[in-house]
Amino acid sequence: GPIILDTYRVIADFEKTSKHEINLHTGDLVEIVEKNQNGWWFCQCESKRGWVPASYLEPLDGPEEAEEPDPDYEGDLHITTQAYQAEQEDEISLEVGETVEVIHKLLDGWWVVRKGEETGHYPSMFLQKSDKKN
Amino acid sequence: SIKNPPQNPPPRPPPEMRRKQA
Repeated sequence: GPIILDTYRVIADFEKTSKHEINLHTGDLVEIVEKNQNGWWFCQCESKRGWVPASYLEPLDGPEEAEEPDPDYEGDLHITTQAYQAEQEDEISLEVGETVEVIHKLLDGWWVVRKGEETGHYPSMFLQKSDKKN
Repeated sequence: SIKNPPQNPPPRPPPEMRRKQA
């Protein structure tokens, strides 16, 4: 049968930063072809196709909370594959190879992680599941 | 281009979205 794609509404203008992305304008409707855990979703909008940030989209039929996975306060062990320097106050700075506990895997690709006493958002594309047990 | 997602992290949610979430 026909594949029915999820339709989302654009909530803010977005300017692409690489050729594989597409520009977005508030109010546009886009159809999602693929949702990537790193927060980039592949979509088609009119005649254009490309990657867009999930953080700039909301589902047509109401808030996204229903889609967000529940937090796991026990923490899911991951290792940082790339360093990142926090740019906003609710983010956390980490070096390569650090073991952290992932508390909340948000759809926008910025996961809430805990390192000792510190918690903050970190790019999920710089995290890799660790096979170490808690 | 579905095969090569961007290598840089996506932007954080726009400010108005974060006010809604808060």
